[in-house]
Amino acid sequence: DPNMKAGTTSEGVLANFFNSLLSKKTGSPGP
Amino acid sequence: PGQHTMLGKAHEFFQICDIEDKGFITRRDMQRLHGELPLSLEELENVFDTLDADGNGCLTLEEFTTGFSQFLYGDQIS
Repeated sequence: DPNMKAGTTSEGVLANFFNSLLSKKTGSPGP
Repeated sequence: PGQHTMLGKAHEFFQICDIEDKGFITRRDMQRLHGELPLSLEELENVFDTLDADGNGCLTLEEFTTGFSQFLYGDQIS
């Protein structure tokens, strides 16, 4: 099912995006 | 109980993307995150398209929060 695949891909990218933001907030204490 | 924290986080993340503090995020703002986040331009555009539910090219805090909710809780919130 191509629609299902597209949905899964978007969810994965979204998860990746928010996970990156999470690690950006917590991962770099700065100077 | 965790919803207040979720809204706070969503707002924090929104401000990271809304560099000029316009109150909304454009596709260009999203592209600027390339280099700051380990995502490709294509992936960032995909994220923008996914979050911009009405497709008007402006990502509001409400749309952003909805997307964040879906990320946290799945598709429960419609």
